[in-house]
Amino acid sequence: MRATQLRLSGFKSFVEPTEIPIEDGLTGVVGPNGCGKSNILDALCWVMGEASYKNMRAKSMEDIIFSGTALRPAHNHAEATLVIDNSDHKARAPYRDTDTIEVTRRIERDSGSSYSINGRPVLAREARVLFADMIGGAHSPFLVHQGRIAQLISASPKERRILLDQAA
Amino acid sequence: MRATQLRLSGFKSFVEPTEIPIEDGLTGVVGPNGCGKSNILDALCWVMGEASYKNMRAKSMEDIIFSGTALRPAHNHAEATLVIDNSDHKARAPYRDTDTIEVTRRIERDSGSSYSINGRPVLAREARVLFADMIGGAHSPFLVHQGRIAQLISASPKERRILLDQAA
Amino acid sequence: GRERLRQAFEVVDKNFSEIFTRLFGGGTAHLRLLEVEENEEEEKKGGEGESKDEAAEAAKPKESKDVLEAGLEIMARPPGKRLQSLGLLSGGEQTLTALALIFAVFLANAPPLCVLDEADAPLDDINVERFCRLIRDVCKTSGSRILVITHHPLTMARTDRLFGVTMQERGISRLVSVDLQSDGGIREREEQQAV
Amino acid sequence: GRERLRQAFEVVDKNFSEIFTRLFGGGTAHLRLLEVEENEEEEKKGGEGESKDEAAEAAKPKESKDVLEAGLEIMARPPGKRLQSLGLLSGGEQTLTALALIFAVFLANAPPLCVLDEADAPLDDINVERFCRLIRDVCKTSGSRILVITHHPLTMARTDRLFGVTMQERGISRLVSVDLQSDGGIREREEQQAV
Ligand SMILES: Nc1ncnc2c1ncn2[C@@H]1O[C@H](COP(=O)(O)OP(=O)(O)OP(=O)(O)O)[C@@H](O)[C@H]1O
Ligand SMILES: Nc1ncnc2c1ncn2[C@@H]1O[C@H](COP(=O)(O)OP(=O)(O)OP(=O)(O)O)[C@@H](O)[C@H]1O
Ligand SMILES: [Mg+2]
Ligand SMILES: [Mg+2]
Repeated sequence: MRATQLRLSGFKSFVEPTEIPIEDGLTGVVGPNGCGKSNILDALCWVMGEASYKNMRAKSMEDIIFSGTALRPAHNHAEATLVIDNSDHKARAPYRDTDTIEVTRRIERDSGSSYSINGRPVLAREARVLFADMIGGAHSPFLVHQGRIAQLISASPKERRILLDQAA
Repeated sequence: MRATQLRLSGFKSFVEPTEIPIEDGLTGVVGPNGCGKSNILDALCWVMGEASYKNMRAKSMEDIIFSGTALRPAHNHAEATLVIDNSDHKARAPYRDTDTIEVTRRIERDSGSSYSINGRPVLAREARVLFADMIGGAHSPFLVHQGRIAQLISASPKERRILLDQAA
Repeated sequence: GRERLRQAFEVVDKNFSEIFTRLFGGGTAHLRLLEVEENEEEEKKGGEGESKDEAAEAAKPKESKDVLEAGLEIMARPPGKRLQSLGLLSGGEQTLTALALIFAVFLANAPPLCVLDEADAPLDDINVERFCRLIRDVCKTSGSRILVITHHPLTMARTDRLFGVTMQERGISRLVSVDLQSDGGIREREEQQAV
Repeated sequence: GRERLRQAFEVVDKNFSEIFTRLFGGGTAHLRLLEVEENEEEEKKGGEGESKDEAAEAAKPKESKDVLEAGLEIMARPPGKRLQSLGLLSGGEQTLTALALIFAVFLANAPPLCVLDEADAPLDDINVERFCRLIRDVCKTSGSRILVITHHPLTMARTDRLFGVTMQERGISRLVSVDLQSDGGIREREEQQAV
């Protein structure tokens, strides 16, 4: 399985529909302070089922919906889609034989989040389980947030155990 | 009042007696990872009366005593002295008329810390009060530890109040 | 006590807003003294900036009844952006805002010493330059002493002098005087002990 | 379950020690599976490295009775230094140790995606180079995809491609393709949308 593209719309500062290609090898993401780089990682965790607004650096989950600028009004919904290439058929049932899996999360002000896989509405649990197999889910040790690289060192031995589970 | 020099001996990786001059203007401190730069800031906070080993990045206060290398044995005591130029006579009584104030803290394994000012043994309180006037003490907002610059932002409004007290 | 604190607040608030605008090249920021119990309320609702109507909100700061008990609120708005809770600011923006607050207090009452340990690490090059210009100016106006621990060549180039810490003998720290080379590298001066 | 976990532990421990020595240019490091209640004990006493007699301690790891309940201990010793508790390692040393552990697991079971947000910020130039060489090699051997968010020119120069995020319209993020100039600066490619 390979992640191939992240699509955002109305998510934090990415108000315009944006396609972020994910390609083989090492891709650098650069730009001035405050331009939206870490928002991309937030969007990845969010679409994978992140349930806590604290991990979105927000005070409520609705804070991730585009809240306007000096010139543009706020939006009322946000959406993110992660496209997965499953041509190696490693995804768990019922997606084993599907070549491309598109997981979408959408949030509307005052009415919460909803998930869909390849256009079919699903429960949050189903999306989370799919990602838990792939990469360890929204709290994966391979998604290292800004300023938190040395967290593993100060974590307790018990918390570090999750890493081993990922290797097994 | 001006701090003019920090003297270390047996403090963390500074096993040899070391004099660190503190001069007017902007002084840069550089060196590879792990060479001992942050240990200098630890020594400053320690001599000003830091009571918690956690703020020394240690598991016990004795961890700040030189613990040896592959080639050298551990030491049994550590010492730090901060030299203060009080020629503007702003220090509180009984130091108002003393031109130079040297505050020393010393720790011995298994017997704790002791303080002295200009060679005269004093209680920890006396040294701490002197520094509280000068710079706000070991927890001064002007001693910004590595990785903690944005702590003021995530602190509660009540915790930030200390800053105002410093300005008054 | 109360009068002094109120005066200190006015000075720090003014400094904060000036330094913030300078560091961000625009935008606005200011401080508020809030009732403590009101603070807890604000924090829960998302306080520091939930309101869309920024101008009105700022105009009527809920002055705390007892200044001595109040907490310090920060309102910060980078240029062209809406007022948002501080947690939504980026790593670099939070660092600049914290620096603006620290130096707002510094200018109100200069300490005999200030140490910044890799405060420039989250900043891009443009903001490192602004940070350096700020601390150089602060040093000049207050005659204070600032130590900056850094790995950033731009910051090294802006200091009055550089000290190197080396571990030529593994595990043992020593201080040496260093000079910045034209290519940004660091070279030890001949004499081993710092001047 | 138990057998698989034990095998995974052996592989990760071997990887960890190899990557650590490579990142630090020497030194030793390894992992231990410890009884949970013993862990709490160790943490209080200062566990991870309090012992002066490093070789003996390491030789008899207190294997946990039930692997499934065990916690993961880290023993890390930079070159020429004594084994000490992880908290005494410097900011850069902790970052390198954490990276060694993350990639030890990565090589045992490569994830479809990995994102590192300014993991190079605490590192000096020599360690940034080592970090870059590691992630390039990991990418090549596992065919995996790694995104690195960075302000560091050395890291930018080591990537296969660069994406810029700009806020030409204030407060609005857009993706653009960028090229690294010979002087380390970044220039936007003509077409506005990322390829
Ligand atoms: N809901 C939202 N609507 C609009 N803008 C938002 C929203 N949430 C966050 N932002 C904006 O996103 C910006 C932060 O972006 P981000 O943290 O990704 O920056 P960054 O590129 O990582 O910067 P740095 O290099 O400083 O870490 C903030 O300035 C904030 O105003
Ligand atoms: N009691 C001690 N005895 C001997 N060495 C010690 C002691 N305490 C800490 N150290 C050593 O000091 C080193 C850390 O120093 P410090 O944190 O000052 O590095 P630094 O120069 O700030 O590095 P970085 O650039 O990575 O932040 C560690 O490698 C540790 O082994
Ligand atoms: Mg960021
Ligand atoms: Mg350091």
